[in-house]
Amino acid sequence: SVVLGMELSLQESLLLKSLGLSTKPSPKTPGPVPSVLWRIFQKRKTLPSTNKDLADACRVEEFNVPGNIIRVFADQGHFIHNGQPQRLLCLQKRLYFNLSVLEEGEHLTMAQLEIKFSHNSYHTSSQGQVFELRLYQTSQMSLRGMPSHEHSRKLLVEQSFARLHKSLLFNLSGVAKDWRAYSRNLGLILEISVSDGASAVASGGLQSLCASIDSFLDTSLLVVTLSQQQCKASRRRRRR
Amino acid sequence: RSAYYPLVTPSNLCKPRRLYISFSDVGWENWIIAPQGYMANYCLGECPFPLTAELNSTNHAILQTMVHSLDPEGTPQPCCVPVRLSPISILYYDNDDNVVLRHYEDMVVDECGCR
Repeated sequence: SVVLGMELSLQESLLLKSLGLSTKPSPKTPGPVPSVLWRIFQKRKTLPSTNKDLADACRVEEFNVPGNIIRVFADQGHFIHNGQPQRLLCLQKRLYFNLSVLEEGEHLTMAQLEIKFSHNSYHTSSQGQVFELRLYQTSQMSLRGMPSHEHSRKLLVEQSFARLHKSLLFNLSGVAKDWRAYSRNLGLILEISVSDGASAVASGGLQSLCASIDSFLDTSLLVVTLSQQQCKASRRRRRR
Repeated sequence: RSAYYPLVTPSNLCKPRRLYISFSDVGWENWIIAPQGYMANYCLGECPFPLTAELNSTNHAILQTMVHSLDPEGTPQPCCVPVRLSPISILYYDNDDNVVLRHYEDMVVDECGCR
């Protein structure tokens, strides 16, 4: 039985290797499956066997990019609590994505940040205030939100919204590709504020506007990669 | 020399057989989200002389069965192996609890042939 156990273990490691895994994963606190991954999985599952041959196995049709691996990284960053509250700033959070699981041979073809709220946020202001969302890239990031000296910030996204929808998507493909060249982790800072307006400040309108985005849930980063080794073999076979 | 023709019934011919692989049977149910299992199939059966068209044979396999029929002890029959496989996608958790959807080639046996 010992020999059989060793054989099984060897077979398992061989198979895991062919699946692109070095060890058997052991998730600690697995969360819900992102709906986008369920949708893609179900669509592929229902494709007839004959169409699977024709479909390019190394392309993600849903995003129109090359790739055969789609990962959704959970944000491991923390909220930033400044000692002196800034009246206009509703939300400030570090975003931290550990991309170290990407292997050397994987070519990143797409990265999309999703910011989720539990419901749409509408406000009835007549002064024309809007939500302003800014996303910064930081040179270094403290994972646990330890007090870190502010590193260089680079503004990546600045957008204004009259209303915040349940899900906001941002294309960070270029950022993530550059980032991989020198780091295994992606660090960002997210800020959501309300545009200024003297009348609104005086009436406490900004506070109520900020309260309307208390429905902030979380952020995640969807990354598509192409395993060069697997896709080269697949293309060779198809040519034959 | 007289050729040796073993009696092979149609059910013994090389073709795909049903095999359902359950990920819980191999102890992977705690990290694979979906599918819980799938119809992987396998190839089984003989490649007898004379090889017919439906056995998906190569020229080499046809010659090998001819030689085998003349010298059954010295030359084996061709092997019944997968000749067309299709991919599946697997949804799973990695060690950091990230959710991964990965496309895997060569997971389902669609056709078998004599090689």
